[in-house]
Amino acid sequence: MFEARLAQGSIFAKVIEGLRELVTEATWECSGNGITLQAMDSSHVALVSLVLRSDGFETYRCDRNMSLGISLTSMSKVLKMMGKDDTLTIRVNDDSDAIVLSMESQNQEEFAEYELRLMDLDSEHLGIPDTDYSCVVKMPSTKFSRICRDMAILGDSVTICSTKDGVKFGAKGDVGQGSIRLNQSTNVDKEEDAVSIELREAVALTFAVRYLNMFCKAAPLSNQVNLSMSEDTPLMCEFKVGDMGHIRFYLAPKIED
Amino acid sequence: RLRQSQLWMYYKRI
Repeated sequence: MFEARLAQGSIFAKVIEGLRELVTEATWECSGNGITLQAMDSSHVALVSLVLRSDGFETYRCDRNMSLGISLTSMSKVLKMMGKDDTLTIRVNDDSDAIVLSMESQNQEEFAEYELRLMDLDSEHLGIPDTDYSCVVKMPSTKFSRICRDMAILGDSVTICSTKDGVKFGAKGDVGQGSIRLNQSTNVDKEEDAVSIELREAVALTFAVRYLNMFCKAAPLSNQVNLSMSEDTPLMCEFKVGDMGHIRFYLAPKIED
Repeated sequence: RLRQSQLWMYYKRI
């Protein structure tokens, strides 16, 4: 049997909202350590890797490792029925072909239960090496979302140039061109508003902005986003999921023909 | 011209 309970069910709903545009169905790997998921988009350009550690749940029980094929589209629809302060329990009974989502209101007066049929999915797994990136930009996730949205107006691609002083996002297309430059914060009251850059080597990489905008669907999970970059290496765009894990998106850069 | 590369080129499939 598998059972995991989250007092703040909305966190789980935000995780699903963060994933479902990039991947519509995925296999969840459940073990004693927690829940993990790895999936690529259909064009094999981007990949998402999710980790939710067991100690982040109020209660967590996983008697044996399980691979659960789940339609994220359907799960998202079910989770929309959850109240914003509801507690969420995810359960898979032994020998069952369904996942049960139970939602309980804070005053314990309302209790809803939904079952979703599990799917048999072919899952492909990529070995992502630990990488020492040349540059890690940390910035407010709302700012990153806004920049990606704005850049998409100008063109299909965004070039991210990072130096020790700042990071520049630029796009050009038929209508024109533009760029936004952010300097490293020197003095901020709140850490979540800061832009910080760890840099070993300056980088300039170009990415499809459409994918960056899909990654930004996970921005409500975290005040800050980490963008890890090296030349000729996929971008890693990371949002923390509270203290319990993270969503990491990987995106292959565009290359010169 | 720029073209979109795929992740296969960077990460080997297990």
